[in-house]
Amino acid sequence: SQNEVEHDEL
Amino acid sequence: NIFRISADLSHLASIVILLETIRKTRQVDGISLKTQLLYVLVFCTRYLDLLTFRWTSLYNTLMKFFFIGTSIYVIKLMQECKIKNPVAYKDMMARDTFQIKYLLGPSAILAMVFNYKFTILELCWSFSVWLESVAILPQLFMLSRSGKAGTLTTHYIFALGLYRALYIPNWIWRYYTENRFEKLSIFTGLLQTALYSDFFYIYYKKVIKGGGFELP
Repeated sequence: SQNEVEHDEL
Repeated sequence: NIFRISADLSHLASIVILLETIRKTRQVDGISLKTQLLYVLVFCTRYLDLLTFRWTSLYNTLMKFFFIGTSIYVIKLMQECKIKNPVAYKDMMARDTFQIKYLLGPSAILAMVFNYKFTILELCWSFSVWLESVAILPQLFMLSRSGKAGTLTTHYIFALGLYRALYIPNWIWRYYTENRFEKLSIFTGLLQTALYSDFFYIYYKKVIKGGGFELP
């Protein structure tokens, strides 16, 4: 969900 | 995907070009200290997740350390110029007059309003994407006031702008392949690229088609 967005970008 | 890799490589290239600029000229001519300080803040607030040890990949972790490390190294090199070349340093400081409180304040407010979770880590992350989207403004402001820029400086700004622009097709790609839609990154990324649009146009006309670089 949007609440647990994984920030796998730099 | 290819867009993401190209984006990260152009981000790397921008830093190499910047370091080369400072090394080659041995001074800080045309480089905004304020923009560089903002990037230190951007990377330090964005990559706080390094402290949680929930690493996504070796690639991500190495790149994060690289961006934090090089952004601090740039500041150190610029401070060395202060001693080696005080006249040029003072000249740069006199032209680096953008008021960064107008970037820091709104970024902090926007981070409080738009975030994925009201936690320190997520608020800092959101602050960093908002701040990054506008961090180039002191540099562009400095350029537009002086009217001229060295070729390396313009290549630096171009590579830096290209990096976020390339993230846009990456997000489109990820939307179709992973159904991933990360609205904060996408919105701030579009804003960031929009701020570069004038610059891209002038770069294309002057640098690619030949001739000197001059901003109106």
